[in-house]
Amino acid sequence: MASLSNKSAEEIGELLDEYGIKHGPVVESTRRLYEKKLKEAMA
Amino acid sequence: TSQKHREFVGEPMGDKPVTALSGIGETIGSKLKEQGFDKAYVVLGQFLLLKKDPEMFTDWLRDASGANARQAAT
Amino acid sequence: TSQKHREFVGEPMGDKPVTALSGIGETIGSKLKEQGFDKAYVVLGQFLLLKKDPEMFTDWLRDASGANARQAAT
Repeated sequence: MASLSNKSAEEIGELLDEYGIKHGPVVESTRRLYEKKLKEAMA
Repeated sequence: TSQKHREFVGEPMGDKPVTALSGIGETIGSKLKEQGFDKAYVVLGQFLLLKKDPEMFTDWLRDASGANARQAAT
Repeated sequence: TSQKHREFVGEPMGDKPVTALSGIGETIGSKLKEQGFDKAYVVLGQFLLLKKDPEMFTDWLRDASGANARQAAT
């Protein structure tokens, strides 16, 4: 899977929904946390 | 300021939708909701993150929602 | 709650530094400042952007500043 950092904010948001992770907007200050949450969920 | 704005600032923001913000109509509101800015307090969060800088915030709002300069400034 | 916390919530947040937040000492405060979270209101903005979710916020704080679980929870 292309590394998360290449994905758009929208794609990250869709993945968070897919993995059932409650989230707010994927913006500069929240993106790193959400990518970490996704990696944990995908592991 | 508009009636809408007076209503908004007149009471705690609580869980109001983003469209409760003055200058944010349905069109802009739906674009913001798509990106997770579904509540007024989330937009406030972004404003604070941008160090309450009106210009930065206006730029962000235009990028995020296609708002024009006037709407964004409101 | 700590005296520090009572002082903080007792008056408008205004332009207080991040270290005015209860549980944020100099060490954690300086790490947050490095990342632009130099004022209490910026950290509030991040909390709002995280939809006021305490768990997400605690996680973010630990990542951003190396705070341990207890400090972050405070």
